[in-house]
Amino acid sequence: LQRATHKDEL
Amino acid sequence: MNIFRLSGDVCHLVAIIILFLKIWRSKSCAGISGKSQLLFALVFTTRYLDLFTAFISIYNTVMKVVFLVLAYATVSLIYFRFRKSYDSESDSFRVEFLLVPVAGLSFLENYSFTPLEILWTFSIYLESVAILPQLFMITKTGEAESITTHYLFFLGLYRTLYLANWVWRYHEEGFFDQIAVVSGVVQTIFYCDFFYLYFTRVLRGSGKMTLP
Repeated sequence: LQRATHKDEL
Repeated sequence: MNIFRLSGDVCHLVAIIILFLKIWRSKSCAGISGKSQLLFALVFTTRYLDLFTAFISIYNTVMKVVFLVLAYATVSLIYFRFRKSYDSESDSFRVEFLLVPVAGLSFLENYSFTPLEILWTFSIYLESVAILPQLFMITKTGEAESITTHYLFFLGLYRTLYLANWVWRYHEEGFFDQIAVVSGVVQTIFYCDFFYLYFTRVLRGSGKMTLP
């Protein structure tokens, strides 16, 4: 799976 | 940040505060599933491990701390302070039927096979099913106090708003987090039945929600 760019969500 | 995500986070915070205050003020956790609250504490713990390693913003850090503190405080009210009022008889959902598949899937479907990423994926999958013990308990007891239904309403609304947030972010930024979106859809689907009862029963002023 394509990596989520950044984890800025709670 | 967009209005959907911000209002989603606010709804999430409101839900958690409603539940905490309900238990604190009524000095009772009758009708509340301790198992669901334990699962939510686990969701926050496995998701916010980057609390100290990745700084996103003041808002992000503050909300993570608030969610963690309130989640553990609620669990401690249920299992320690007001444990006499905890109805373990009705809170009989087998959480291992949730934890094992969720753990297995987080090893199979993730963005990268690293401890932090697998734990984050675990928390996303777990959150989509964490409310099931609570919904199961309500079907078992056949009723829910209206304050509990308001808690569930805001909790269900928060992830529904996140779905709108993801549509918006895809449209605006091309951002698409497949794991979070699929889990968010599953999570929201579990609330549909409750939302129907909430709008037809509770908001019609019948106070308590009694299931057919």
